[in-house]
Amino acid sequence: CWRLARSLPALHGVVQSPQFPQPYPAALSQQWDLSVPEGYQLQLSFTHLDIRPSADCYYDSLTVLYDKKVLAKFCGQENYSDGHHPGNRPLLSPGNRLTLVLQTDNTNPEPYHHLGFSAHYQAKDIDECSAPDPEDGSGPLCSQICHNTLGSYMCSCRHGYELRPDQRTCVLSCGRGIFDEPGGTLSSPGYPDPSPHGLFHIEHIGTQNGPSCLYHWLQVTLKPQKLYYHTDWAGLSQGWSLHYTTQRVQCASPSSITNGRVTPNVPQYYYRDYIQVSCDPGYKLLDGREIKSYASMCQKNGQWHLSLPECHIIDCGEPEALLNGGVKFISGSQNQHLSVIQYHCNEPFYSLLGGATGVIYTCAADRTWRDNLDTPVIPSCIPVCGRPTVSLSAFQR
Amino acid sequence: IMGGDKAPGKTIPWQVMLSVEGGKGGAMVIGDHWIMTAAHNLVHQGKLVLKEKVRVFLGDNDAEKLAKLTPLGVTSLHPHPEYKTPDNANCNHDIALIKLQQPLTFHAAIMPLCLPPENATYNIGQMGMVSGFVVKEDDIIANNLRYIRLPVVKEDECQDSVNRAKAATPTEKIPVLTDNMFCAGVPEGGKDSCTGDGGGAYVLRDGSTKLFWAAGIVSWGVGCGQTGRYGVYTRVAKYISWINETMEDN
Repeated sequence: CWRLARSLPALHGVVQSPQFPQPYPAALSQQWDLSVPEGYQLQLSFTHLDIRPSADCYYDSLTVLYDKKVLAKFCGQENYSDGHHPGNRPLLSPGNRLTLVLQTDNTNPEPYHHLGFSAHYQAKDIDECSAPDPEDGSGPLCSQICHNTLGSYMCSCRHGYELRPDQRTCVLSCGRGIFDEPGGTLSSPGYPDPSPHGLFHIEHIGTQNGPSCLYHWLQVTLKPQKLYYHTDWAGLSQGWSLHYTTQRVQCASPSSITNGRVTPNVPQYYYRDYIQVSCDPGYKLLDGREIKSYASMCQKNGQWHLSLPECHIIDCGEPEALLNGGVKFISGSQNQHLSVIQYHCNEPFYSLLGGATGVIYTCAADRTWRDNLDTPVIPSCIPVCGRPTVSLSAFQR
Repeated sequence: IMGGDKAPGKTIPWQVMLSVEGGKGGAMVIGDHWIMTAAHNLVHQGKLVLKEKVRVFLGDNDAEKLAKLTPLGVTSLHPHPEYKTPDNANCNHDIALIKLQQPLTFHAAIMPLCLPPENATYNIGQMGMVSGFVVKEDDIIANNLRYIRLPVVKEDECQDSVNRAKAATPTEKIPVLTDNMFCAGVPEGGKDSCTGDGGGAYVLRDGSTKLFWAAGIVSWGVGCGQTGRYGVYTRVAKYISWINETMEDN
């Protein structure tokens, strides 16, 4: 026969005498085996106990046992001195089980009204970490740090140690000493407890030109990459702890840009900060050649990855020729920003629409010639009709 | 032109000299790509002449000089679609447009004539001017452009004149006078446009703007410069929409 798989014991339950709340029968011997999951203690609380009292509970009794060891024997009624009543005090099993035995004799003297008992039991987590060391001499449950959990416990280790496969013993580990956060704290193994001896195995001593600390020292170089912590086989160091921070590399603040500006404009620039340069309206970015935009990053060597550009004044180019007309330069030079020109038509044979003698255009920031209505379209010269330049004699009849 | 005078240079800059299949005619500049003339210059015996046969000259008052120039290239001919004269007896809608291949650049010697204003009026007795290269009825080409000032004639008077002509020469098919035409001239005769001037401009001057506008196109007449007879001109103001549509469509 195969043993049936047992379901996990419940974490709580109720146990009552037969026929409860009716009087229990005579000549009864009944046993209850109570249990909760491993890692818990069973706690029993009586909500009601009414068993015929007698000296030493000789006639009727409820016996509580743990592994066949009698923990208590109850009879009597609450608030009565006869017998032995548990009262409101819970009973805690040394382990995760208890046995209850109810025994009644053959007689139930009148008036018989003893109802029996009703009890509630529940599982209480065992704080294995707080318990004294096992008596088998195996030592504490965890060699360094014990964490109590529901129904169990787990062990962990301090920095510089790692947990062995037995899940309770910590052994020294010099690996995993890499700190890659911008700031933090690192300390010697076991700090603030003394460090274990012999952290480093010295194979060769080259010279005596080392630090003044002969036996225990902590060496920190200017740009800490590896910190060497050494202890020999004697002496007692209390260990060390240091807090470290990092600071990003700085780049020089960019010089001011004539007819332009650098953004963002902050007091200091650090590694991976970006700057942009934009020109004032009417100016264009030049970096040897014209560029549409400029951005530079502060590199890890403290240098900007691109040299600063310059802002040069824009020009609109030669104004478009006007058919049957012409253009005259009024102000400015080289068709630069804000230069002013005037379109006119070849009068009297052509004229501008509306009869104006000329239209003013200005070189705008977007490099187009625009009139006073901000229109970039150049005018048209319309032929003049019916107006000869030479009149027939007015006096001839 | 009968009874007129030489036109000084640059006084009539819209004048065009046409030569179509050996025949001479007039026309006027109305746009940098457009010439306006009489349909009878382009439609011979009911058929539209080939555009290659139409030679356009302008820019000088000397006919000999003009004739020696390279004529302007013609893109297309546009006689009025209702001009129909199978027997040369119907001169209604005697108007046509000629589109040039190359745009004209205007200057003192070449300028366009204005089209009639919106509220154009042909006031009776108002003095207009007609010009042409033909000197008299014999179709002798004048060396120089000539012009004559002629008044607008009352419609009744013009109709009476036509009626008298019909009565005098009943066998001849004299064209019908319509309200798409008007008359200009003097009753005593001696001053008129004539054959060869056809297609040229009869201009009036706007009182407020002082601009010359094309009031008429030399179209037809019974004889030239005869007493009691007048020249008949196409009333251009009636064709503003057609002129604009033709130019826009092309």
